[in-house]
Amino acid sequence: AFSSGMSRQEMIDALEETLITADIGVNVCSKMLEGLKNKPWTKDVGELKGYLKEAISNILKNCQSPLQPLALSHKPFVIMAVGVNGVGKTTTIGKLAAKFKADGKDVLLAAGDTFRAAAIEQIEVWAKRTGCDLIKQSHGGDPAAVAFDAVKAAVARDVDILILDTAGRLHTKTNLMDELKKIKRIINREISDAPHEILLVLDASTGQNALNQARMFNEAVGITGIALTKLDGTAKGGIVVAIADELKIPIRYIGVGETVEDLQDFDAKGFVEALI
Amino acid sequence: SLSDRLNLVFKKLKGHGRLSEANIQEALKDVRMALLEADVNFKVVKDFVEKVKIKAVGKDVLESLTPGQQFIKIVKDELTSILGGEAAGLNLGAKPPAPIMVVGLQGSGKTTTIAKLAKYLKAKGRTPYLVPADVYRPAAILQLRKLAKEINVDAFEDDAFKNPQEICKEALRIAGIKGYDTLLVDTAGRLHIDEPLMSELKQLKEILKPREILFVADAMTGQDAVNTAAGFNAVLDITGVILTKLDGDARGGAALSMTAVTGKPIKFVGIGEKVDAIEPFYPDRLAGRILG
Ligand SMILES: Nc1nc2c(ncn2[C@@H]2O[C@H](COP(=O)(O)OP(=O)(O)OP(=O)(O)O)[C@@H](O)[C@H]2O)c(=O)[nH]1
Ligand SMILES: Nc1nc2c(ncn2[C@@H]2O[C@H](COP(=O)(O)OP(=O)(O)OP(=O)(O)O)[C@@H](O)[C@H]2O)c(=O)[nH]1
Ligand SMILES: [Mg+2]
Ligand SMILES: [Mg+2]
Repeated sequence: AFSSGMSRQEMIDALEETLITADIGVNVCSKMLEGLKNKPWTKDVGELKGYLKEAISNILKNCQSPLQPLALSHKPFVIMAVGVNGVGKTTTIGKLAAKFKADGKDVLLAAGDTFRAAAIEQIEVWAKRTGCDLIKQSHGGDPAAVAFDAVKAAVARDVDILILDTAGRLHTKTNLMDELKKIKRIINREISDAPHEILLVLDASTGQNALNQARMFNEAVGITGIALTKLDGTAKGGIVVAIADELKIPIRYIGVGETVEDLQDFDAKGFVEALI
Repeated sequence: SLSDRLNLVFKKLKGHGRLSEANIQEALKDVRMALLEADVNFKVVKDFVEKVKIKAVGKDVLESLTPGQQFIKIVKDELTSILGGEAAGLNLGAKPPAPIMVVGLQGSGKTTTIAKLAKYLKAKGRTPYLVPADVYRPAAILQLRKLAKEINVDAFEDDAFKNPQEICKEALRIAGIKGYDTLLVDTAGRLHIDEPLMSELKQLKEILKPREILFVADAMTGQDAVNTAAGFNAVLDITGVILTKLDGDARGGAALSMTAVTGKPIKFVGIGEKVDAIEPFYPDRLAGRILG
């Protein structure tokens, strides 16, 4: 908490606490506080926070790049959702399907998680809710086969957008990351340039591990966009600052709830205001 | 690693028989840094470092250890004791059925963890009964039922009951009649700041009168872990925590944040996606992992 009687060091310490508790991370935080030293000193907390917001905005502004315009460039535009377990991939796909349909696009979904119990039935509900067809095979099957089927169907049915769900997987599991590479290869073999968007879904309450996730998924299949979910909680999602700084990946969407409308385009300014 | 860094810090202090406030300044900074990098909450780190300082200053360095090793031992011992000293088991009590309520944020691993617990308890000779009380998430009830079949355990299957309160009441009644000795209740993921959903959990607690209320939390949670754990604990008075996805490379500092802020023990850890991937919690192992 800030008070007018604070010394310069106390101010810096309080700002450090604000940054760290937002999950900004130790390295980005010390870089930001170093940057403060080059600014004219002021006792005004608002002004100090203003400097920090400016520094964070400079990192994030290059990552505010919506997906919508891109979706018209290829047909079918193929999106693959990836990420670790439980972050909100399947739910985000449902929300995306609704968004694209509302824009008048024809959307096909694919149940690429053939591993987890009731994963296929879960995305089936979302397909029904949004009025989209769903490509699925039996539980326990090869996800690459589902991807192959889905791409073939997307082309045959002349859809605008295909969104493929994948099973949650920890970035540290080599065999599962290899499986993801295989799925990408299969898609790419059928449609050059596809998948056009590989969307990494991250949970806003994740700490520094989100940076590892982004690095490893990026290294394995190349991430072209990020969706940050569960920002309706008390977590700030500050870890995307380090990810933006290091990997420069566009942040496409934020998830702000569990219903179909709870997906927003990433707005860097709004995000930074809420962050600190 | 932290121990390498600390050994380097203390190398310059060779020949000191005792740890002093002056010579541990640098070491305390390194510990603070390591814990923040490990996602331990800012305030929890502050308190922890203060505790370590008090324990370390004036301490004689044992004959067999270097000052660095002595210091690391103090840090690790303090961390292990906050994490709960030794593995706490489940308190299922005498009169069956023993209801266990599983709660937590969205996607933390509750449904999967219930299946793991059921398999674990079955292997110990108990008769678990799974109760799917998540009526919100698409195919959540089906998910638990499929897992039940996989581990050959019975699950409450009456679709006539539509809300969590009715489901719990009816499942308790059936468990009493059929003689299951343990009830494992799956609840929908929810935010600690969602008042209507948190009060729903309060109602389920009143109906079930559970022997255990287990907060299932993701090991990769960051600074927010103090808020969510404190929130659930304030409303429900949880009896323990289960930390999931420890098979990843998250340092797991959230564990320290949660035990520090709730005073409740971590009872189990999830170490994989399959139904056998659960083990009792060993505080000293997690302490080593957090320190890095
Ligand atoms: N509050 C909140 N909950 C969300 C959000 N996005 C997803 N969820 C919830 O998070 C939980 C997990 O969502 P899923 O879509 O199943 O996540 P997933 O990544 O597909 O999970 P796996 O396939 O098991 O790896 C569900 O309870 C969702 O309703 C969000 O933006 N806010
Ligand atoms: N790698 C790994 N994955 C896990 C572990 N525990 C659960 N999971 C995975 O995490 C994801 C979410 O698990 P669920 O059991 O659906 O989580 P939940 O808390 O019930 O989710 P909601 O009901 O939506 O709140 C699934 O993909 C699980 O397989 C674990 O210990 N390790
Ligand atoms: Mg999913
Ligand atoms: Mg569940």
